[in-house]
Amino acid sequence: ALIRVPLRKVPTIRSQLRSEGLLQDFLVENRPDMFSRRYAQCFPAG
Amino acid sequence: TPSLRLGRSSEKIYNFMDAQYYGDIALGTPEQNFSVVFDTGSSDLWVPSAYCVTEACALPKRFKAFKSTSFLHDGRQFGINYGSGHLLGVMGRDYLMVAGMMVKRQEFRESVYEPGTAFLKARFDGVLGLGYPALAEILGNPVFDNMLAQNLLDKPIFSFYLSRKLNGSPEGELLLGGTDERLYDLPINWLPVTAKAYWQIKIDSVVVQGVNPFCPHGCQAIVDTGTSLITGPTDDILDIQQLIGATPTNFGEFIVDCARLSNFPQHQHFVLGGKEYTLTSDQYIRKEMLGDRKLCFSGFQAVDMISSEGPLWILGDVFLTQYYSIFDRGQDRVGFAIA
Repeated sequence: ALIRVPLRKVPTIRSQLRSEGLLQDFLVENRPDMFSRRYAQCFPAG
Repeated sequence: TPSLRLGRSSEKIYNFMDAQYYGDIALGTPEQNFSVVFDTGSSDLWVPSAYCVTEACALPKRFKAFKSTSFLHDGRQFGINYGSGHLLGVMGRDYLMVAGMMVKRQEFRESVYEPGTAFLKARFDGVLGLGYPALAEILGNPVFDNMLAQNLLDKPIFSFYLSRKLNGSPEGELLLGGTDERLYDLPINWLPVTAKAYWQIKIDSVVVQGVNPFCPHGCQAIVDTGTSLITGPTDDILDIQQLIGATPTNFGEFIVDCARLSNFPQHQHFVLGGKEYTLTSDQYIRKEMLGDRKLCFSGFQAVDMISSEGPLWILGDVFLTQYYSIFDRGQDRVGFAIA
C-alpha cells in the first residue's frame, strides 16, 4: 500500500527568467519581497 | 527575497519562483490532470480555475468545475494578499486522484485571479500542501489528513527522495504511506516536531569550516520541499556568505567564482538531534548555465522569517537532495537518512 508519486525536476522560474534576460524586469515589476519589507518592522524584535 | 513564505493568521505570501520538483494529480470526474508542487511548507491544494482570466492564468491547465459530475460547489471565497496584489479564488470539493489512489470529498481552491506573470513560466499548475492543518486556510482536511481519515494508507507517513540530477532516474519521488529502504541508508535520525503547522524542528547548531558556530544554543527550522535553498536570518546568512567568499548580485542572490570552487570551505555542518549533517562545497554551491557561461550561486539565502519560537531557518532542496526525508504524522516527527 505504498503510493509512489514520481517527481520531475525542472529549472526554476527564476532560472528561466534569468536565461531569457527577464529576471531584472520581473523583480522590478512584481516585487515579490515587497510584503516582507513593508511589514518587517511590525514584528517584535527577535 | 525569493522563496519567502510568511504566515500571519489570514495573510500569507506564496512564492514559488524557486520550486523545482513537481508531480501529477487529477481532480474531478472525468479526471482533469494537473501538475503540482508537493509542498511541505503549506497545507492547501489549489489549482487555477477555468474562470481565471488574468494573464497569469493564460497557459497553465485550468480546472473546469462545470465539466466534473462529482464537483461540489462550496461557495466560500479565499484571498491571499501580496505586497503588490492579491490572489482570489473560490473553494470546492471533488475527487482527487494521486498515483492511482482516490481521495473522496477533497476540499481545494480554484484561483480565479492571480497577479503577476510568474506562473506563465512555471511548468506546474498549482500546489498541493503537505503541512499540518493549522497552516491551512481552508476549513476542512488538507490532502494528507483526508488520506488518513479515509484509511487509504498503511502508515501515517510520507517521505521524499529528491535527486540532484536533471533527467535522472528517478528525478524524485514522493512516497505516501511509508518509505523505500532502497532509496536511503539506515539509520534514520528522528527529530520531534516542535510546532505543528510547518514541519518545524530544532537545529542544534550550524558550523561552517569548524568555526563560527551559528545558533550555538539551537534554533528552529522548517523542512520545506517547496523551497530550493537553505535560508536563515539575514545576519547569520551574511556571515556564512562572507566565510565562503560569496558576493551579492543585484537580485539578492549571492554568487561565487566557479574557478575557485576548490578553495571553498569543504564542509558545512548542520547538527540535528546530536547528529552531524554535512554538505560539501559541491553540494551547497548551485551551478547554472547562462548561455555558454557557468554561474555558481551560494545555496544559502537570507530570509527573515519570524515565528513565536524565534527566527526560522528553512531546510530546502539543497539539504533535502542529500538527505532522504520522512514526515511522520503518527508520532509528529521528521526523520533524515543519507539519500
